[in-house]
Amino acid sequence: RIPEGVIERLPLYLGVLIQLRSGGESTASSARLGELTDINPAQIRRDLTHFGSFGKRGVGYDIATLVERIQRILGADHVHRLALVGAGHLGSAIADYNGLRQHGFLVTAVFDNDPAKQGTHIGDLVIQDVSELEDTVTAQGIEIGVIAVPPHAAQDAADRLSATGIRIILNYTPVIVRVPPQVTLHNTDPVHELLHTLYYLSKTEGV
Amino acid sequence: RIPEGVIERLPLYLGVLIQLRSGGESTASSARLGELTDINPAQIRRDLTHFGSFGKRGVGYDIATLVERIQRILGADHVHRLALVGAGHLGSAIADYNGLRQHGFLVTAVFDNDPAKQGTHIGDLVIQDVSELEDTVTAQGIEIGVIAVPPHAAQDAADRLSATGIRIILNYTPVIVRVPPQVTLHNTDPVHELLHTLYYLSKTEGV
Ligand SMILES: NC(=O)c1ccc[n+]([C@@H]2O[C@H](COP(=O)([O-])OP(=O)(O)OC[C@H]3O[C@@H](n4cnc5c(N)ncnc54)[C@H](O)[C@@H]3O)[C@@H](O)[C@H]2O)c1
Ligand SMILES: NC(=O)c1ccc[n+]([C@@H]2O[C@H](COP(=O)([O-])OP(=O)(O)OC[C@H]3O[C@@H](n4cnc5c(N)ncnc54)[C@H](O)[C@@H]3O)[C@@H](O)[C@H]2O)c1
Repeated sequence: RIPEGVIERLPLYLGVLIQLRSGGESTASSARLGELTDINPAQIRRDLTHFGSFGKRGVGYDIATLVERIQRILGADHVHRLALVGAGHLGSAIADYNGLRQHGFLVTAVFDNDPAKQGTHIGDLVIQDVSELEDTVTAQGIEIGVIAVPPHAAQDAADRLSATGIRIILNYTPVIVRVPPQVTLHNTDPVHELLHTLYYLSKTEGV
Repeated sequence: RIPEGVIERLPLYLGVLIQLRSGGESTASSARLGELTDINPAQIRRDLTHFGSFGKRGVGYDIATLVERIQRILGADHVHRLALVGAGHLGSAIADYNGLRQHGFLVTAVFDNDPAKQGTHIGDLVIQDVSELEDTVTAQGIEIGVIAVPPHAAQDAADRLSATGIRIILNYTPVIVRVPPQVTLHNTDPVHELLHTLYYLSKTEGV
C-alpha cells in the first residue's frame, strides 16, 4: 500500500498538475513541481515511484498520465455528490465553486429553510426545504454534506446531515459542531492559521 | 518561550473557550476541553501550565482568564485589519463573517474592479476600485489581504496585495498563487482534506 505521508501530499501534486495542464504544459520536472508545492523535489521523486511513475531524465513526468493515476488512487476520477445546506452568500459561492468541480465534487442539491428562497434557483439547482434532505441524499447517493448556514443553525444542520447516513461533512461555520463517530468532519475556518502566523510575525517583526 | 506545538494548539483552545463562554459557562475542565478539541486532556493540562494557568481540582479552569491570556499571547487581543479583494458572493460572506470578527480580525476595506459595484456598500464599507488598494492599506495600517476574486484574477490580486507591503495573504481561490518571500500565504481550499478523507473511506468502506 501507499504510505500515509504520500497520500497527504498527493492532493497537492494533483492541484499543481491540473493547473500546469490548464496552462497548456504537457510535462513537468520534479524541480518544477517542487517550486509550486514547496515540497523537496527528491521527496516528490520518491513519492511518485510508489505508484510506478518514473520521469524521463531531462524531460520530466507526463502530466496527463500523472493526473489520471493520482485521481484514480484518490478516487477523484469519478463524481462525488455534495448536499449544500444554506443558500446565502457563501452557499451561492460554493454551489458555483470550480475548485470543487475540477476534482469531481459536484453540488447536486441545495437546501434552505427560508420559504422565500425555496423553489428559486442557484445555477441549475432548485433550492429545496431542509425537510427533503434525507430523501434527496438517499435518492442521489450523496456522500458529502456542506454547512453554510448562520452560526446558530450549524449544529442543527450537522444533526440533520448526520441523520441521512452521510459520511463526510464540510463545516464552513465558525462553530464547533459535534457529529457521530462514523462521520468525518472538516472545518474550513481560516482563523487558526491566521492566529498562528500572526504569533510568529509578532515575534520576529513586532507586527 | 512557548514551544511550537503548544502555539499550534492555542487557537483550537481559544475557539472552544469562546464558544463555551458564549454558551454562558464560566469554568471548563481539561476533560471538557479535550472532548471539544479532540486533544488528550493530559496534553491540555501540560500546555496550559506553559503560561502559568492552573486549573483548580474539581472546578477546572476559569474561562475568562484563559481567553484573555491566550488572546494576549496570540496577539488576538487587539484588532487586525483586513483588506478584501473581490466583492462577489464569497466576498459578501467574508465581510460579514463573525468567525473572523470574534478574534479581532476586521475587514476594514473592500475592493472590486467592477465599476457597477464601486461606490456601493457591503455592510458599512464602501466598495473601492482596486487602484486605491495601496493608499488604503498604508493609511489604515492593514496587515492581512484576502483574495475572493475569480480564479483567473487571483495572481493579479496577489501581486497587487504584495506590492502594498502587506505581510499575510489569505487566498480563497483554488489557484496556486506565487507571492514574494516576505509574504505568508494561506490557502483555504477544502479540497485537499476532502480528497484525503475520501481515500481513507474508500479503503475501509468501499465508498
Ligand atoms: N469559513 C469561512 O471562511 C467563512 C467565510 C464567510 C462566512 N462563513 C460562515 O458561513 C456561514 C454562511 O454565511 P453567509 O454570509 O452565506 O450567510 P447568509 O445569511 O448570507 O446565508 C445563510 C443562509 O442559511 C439559511 N439558513 C438559516 N438557517 C438555516 C437552517 N436551519 N437550515 C437551512 N438553512 C438555513 C438562510 O436562509 C440563508 O439563506 C456563516 O456561518 C458564516 O459565519 C465562513
Ligand atoms: N475556498 C473556498 O471554500 C471557496 C468557496 C467558494 C468559492 N471560492 C472561490 O472564491 C472566489 C470568488 O467566488 P464568488 O462566488 O464570490 O465569485 P463572484 O463572481 O460572485 O465574485 C467575484 C468578484 O470579484 C470581482 N473581480 C473580478 N476580477 C477582479 C479583479 N481583478 N480585481 C478585483 N475584483 C475582481 C468581480 O467583480 C466579483 O464581484 C472564486 O475564485 C471561487 O473559486 C472558494
